[in-house]
Amino acid sequence: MKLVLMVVQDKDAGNLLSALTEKDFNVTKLASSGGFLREGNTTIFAGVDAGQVSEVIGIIEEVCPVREKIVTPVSPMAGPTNAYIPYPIEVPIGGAVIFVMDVEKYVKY
Amino acid sequence: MKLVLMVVQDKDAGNLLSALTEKDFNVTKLASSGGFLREGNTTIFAGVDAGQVSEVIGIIEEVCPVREKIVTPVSPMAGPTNAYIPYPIEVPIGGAVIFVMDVEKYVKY
Amino acid sequence: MKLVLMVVQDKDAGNLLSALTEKDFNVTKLASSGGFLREGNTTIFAGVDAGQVSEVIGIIEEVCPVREKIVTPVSPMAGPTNAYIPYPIEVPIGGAVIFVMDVEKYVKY
Ligand SMILES: Nc1ncnc2c1ncn2[C@@H]1O[C@@H]2COP(=O)(O)O[C@H]3[C@@H](O)[C@H](n4cnc5c(N)ncnc54)O[C@@H]3COP(=O)(O)O[C@H]2[C@H]1O
Ligand SMILES: Nc1ncnc2c1ncn2[C@@H]1O[C@@H]2COP(=O)(O)O[C@H]3[C@@H](O)[C@H](n4cnc5c(N)ncnc54)O[C@@H]3COP(=O)(O)O[C@H]2[C@H]1O
Ligand SMILES: Nc1ncnc2c1ncn2[C@@H]1O[C@@H]2COP(=O)(O)O[C@H]3[C@@H](O)[C@H](n4cnc5c(N)ncnc54)O[C@@H]3COP(=O)(O)O[C@H]2[C@H]1O
Repeated sequence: MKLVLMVVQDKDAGNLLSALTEKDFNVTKLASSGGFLREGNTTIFAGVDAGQVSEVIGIIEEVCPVREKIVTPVSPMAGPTNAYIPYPIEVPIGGAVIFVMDVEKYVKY
Repeated sequence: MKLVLMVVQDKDAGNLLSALTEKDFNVTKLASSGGFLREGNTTIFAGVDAGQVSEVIGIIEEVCPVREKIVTPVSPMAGPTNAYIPYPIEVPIGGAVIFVMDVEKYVKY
Repeated sequence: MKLVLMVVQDKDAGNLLSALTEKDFNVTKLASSGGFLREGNTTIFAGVDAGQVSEVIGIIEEVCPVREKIVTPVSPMAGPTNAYIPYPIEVPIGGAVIFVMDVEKYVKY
């Protein structure tokens, strides 16, 4: 048994949950936010048989695309007059970050 | 040190937190939702000594029962006239799903 | 690749996120609550190279101090007249609890 922990963009969460449950995977969703942009995103975890981990990764890659995003980061960059000039910057936000961890003991009833 | 990660039904969360803290376990609760029914449930994690994992599992099994639930799933099943007929179905919702993972390094202060 | 999972006090969450992202760590934040006091706190996780785990722990220790807190716990202690006498008690709340777990497979795109 492995635990697949993933962080994806909110836009893709619904589609990802549908795609995973359609293939009979059991998953749990947590509301989260990114440490850098401080915006909402979605954390999902799924206990999965070792042999099915690559299938789950395949589904994530199919459903969750990379996006460019124009953001004004939270930390002000002071201009020459020390006024707060919020510089908009383009930040690539990945489709997903996925961590697979070993589960030593698994109980479900 | 092991990390015990559990998903339980909201109804049982309060009792489970009380039962665990009464036995001097330290636990943290996260609000979560199930990927299939898209309804709220509770995710709890507890860092626990290896020798106490079975005690924690025993407490969960004591406090969190299996329930039957009549639900109308979110995906419409089209009827013969292609109208949306929400079919209520009976879904067994388990008492708990529990994952035990190894903790390589543990710091608390 | 290691997953560093930490529970810290809400007061310190913002500073910790800034301190970690300033050093180019990528982190995700979850709203959580403590099982004992039932009050909000913050759970953060960061996928980190094995060689950088101690740097992350150092940052947490720098940013998140221990605090004393006067609380009135949720369970009533009955007095001699069986009236509810909420006894305020002093509870030390740690700066952080940190769990480091091994990541068997890591995908990011
Ligand atoms: N310290 C930093 N300095 C400069 N730019 C930074 C940065 N941290 C993040 N970014 C950039 O901003 C995007 C959003 O990051 P955020 O932390 O809000 O939201 C992140 C975070 O919630 C999560 N995440 C990514 N890698 C992670 C990791 N190793 N551990 C935990 N969570 C991670 O996935 C979300 C998307 O990450 P992604 O890397 O695709 O996209 C990132 C990246 O392009
Ligand atoms: N291996 C795992 N990894 C991560 N989280 C897990 C998990 N197994 C269970 N969970 C979590 O526990 C909740 C209850 O699952 P259970 O299997 O007892 O009860 C389930 C099951 O009877 C049924 N179900 C779940 N997924 C299904 C699917 N793909 N197809 C058909 N029925 C499904 O619906 C009930 C509610 O499921 P829901 O997803 O809303 O909520 C799930 C999910 O949040
Ligand atoms: N091994 C572990 N696994 C998972 N999460 C962990 C953990 N150790 C600590 N935490 C998390 O960190 C918060 C602060 O814990 P700390 O032990 O510093 O500070 C604790 C401690 O001084 C005391 N406390 C906690 N559990 C207790 C218990 N069962 N009996 C008596 N006092 C307790 O109350 C403070 C607040 O606890 P609370 O549960 O509300 O909130 C906890 C919990 O959310």
